[in-house]
Amino acid sequence: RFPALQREVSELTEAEEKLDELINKCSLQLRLLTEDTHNKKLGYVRCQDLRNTVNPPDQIIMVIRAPPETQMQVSEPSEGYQISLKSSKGPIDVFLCPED
Amino acid sequence: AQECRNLELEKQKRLERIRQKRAQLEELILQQIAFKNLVQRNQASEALSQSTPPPGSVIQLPFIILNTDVRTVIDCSISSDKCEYLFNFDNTFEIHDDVEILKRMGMSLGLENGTCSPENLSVATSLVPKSLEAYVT
Amino acid sequence: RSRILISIGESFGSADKFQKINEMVSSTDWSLKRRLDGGSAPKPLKRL
Repeated sequence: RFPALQREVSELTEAEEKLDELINKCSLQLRLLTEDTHNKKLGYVRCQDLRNTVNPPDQIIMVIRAPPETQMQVSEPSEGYQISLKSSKGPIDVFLCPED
Repeated sequence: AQECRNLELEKQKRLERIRQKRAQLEELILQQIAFKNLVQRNQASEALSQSTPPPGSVIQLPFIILNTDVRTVIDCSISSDKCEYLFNFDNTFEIHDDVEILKRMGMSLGLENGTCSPENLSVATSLVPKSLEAYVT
Repeated sequence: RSRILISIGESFGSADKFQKINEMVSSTDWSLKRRLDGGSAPKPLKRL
């Protein structure tokens, strides 16, 4: 059993290293993709797209566009819920999707 | 026997880490496909309409959305520099990020829940580098 | 009181970032509580 287990563990080690390499490659590709100027310009959705993704569609849809590392805290006070947003890298944009 | 037990433990730990890393890699591949698909869709619709959408009529990534019942009362306080917001809700709500919205829009071609048609599978494999095609399939 | 703190503003973060928040919020249905308390009708919605 011992040599068989040794062989299995070394195969798993190889498989894990291969996955690590692919994850790093994929993360880099995704970052380059989203930072590309052309893609950045075309990386948008419309209000209608958002309305089609909520059920039921006639809800209030609030869109939050925040700078990186904005802190969002959701707390459960005595009545209802409180969400606080705090940005240290510029203003946060919040708007409601129009119903129509 | 003790050494065998140690190796068996090591093997279980590695199997769990490999499972988590596979899930992480699959999520990264889904996100790459969804983003490329969104860019292609917008490019095609702009080419069709021969115009770019008026500014303010589209929502640029990254964003998050919060949806709640239409009767929810939302009290909102905003600091003058718009760097701090405080919202009070008297009803439940949901928060989703742009990746989740793209998946719901079908931009990840149903790969996230195994409902990908053969045609969409070939579209999906065309959107990722050769080294990742096997993972898409 | 439970609270959850997360960082937002980057695209393509981890998939289940908001799952815990949505579970925490949906587990205490305040509108149900308000109805049970016979609370007053909701105040007119404030616009952002």
